[in-house]
Amino acid sequence: DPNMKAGAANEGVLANFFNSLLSKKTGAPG
Amino acid sequence: MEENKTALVESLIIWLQTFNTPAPCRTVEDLTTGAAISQALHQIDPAWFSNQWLSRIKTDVEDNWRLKMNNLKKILQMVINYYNEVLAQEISDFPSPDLAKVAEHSHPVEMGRLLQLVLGCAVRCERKQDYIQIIMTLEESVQHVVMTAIQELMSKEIM
Repeated sequence: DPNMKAGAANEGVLANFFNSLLSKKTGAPG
Repeated sequence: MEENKTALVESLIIWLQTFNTPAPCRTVEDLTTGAAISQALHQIDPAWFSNQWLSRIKTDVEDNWRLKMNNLKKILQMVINYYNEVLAQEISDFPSPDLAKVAEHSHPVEMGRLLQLVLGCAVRCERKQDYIQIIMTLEESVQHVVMTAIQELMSKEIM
């Protein structure tokens, strides 16, 4: 189902983005 | 077109509701007093957006746009200082929200800009993990708008 595939891809993009944000250093750069 | 213009503010209001602020946080108009926004900021960084600062945000502004404007000015200035002094990030390239339009006309696009700056504080503060994880529980369409808003902020930042 193309809709399901698109949905899964979308979820992946969101998860990647927010996970990369989580791993970034907090606050002012060292 | 209209839908695109209001998508940002609508999604960011849904996000702001996750702070469960004592002040109402359902519509753009609710937020024009600055009360809910300042309470959310206080949760984001209680040391910077302190109780003392919070007490200077008037809660009984009703429909007085000048009082709303005063509150919103205090919020925007403190948020800009937070970026500069705590996050060490300049956001001079980011279009500053037109607070007069927010206070007088509950302008959704300008309110969206203000909330976008608040979002930037939440996803970079010391407790950012909590806030990002909360964002990840929101509806996918809301997450998408939040992601785009963060990406836009990042593209305007100068470290």
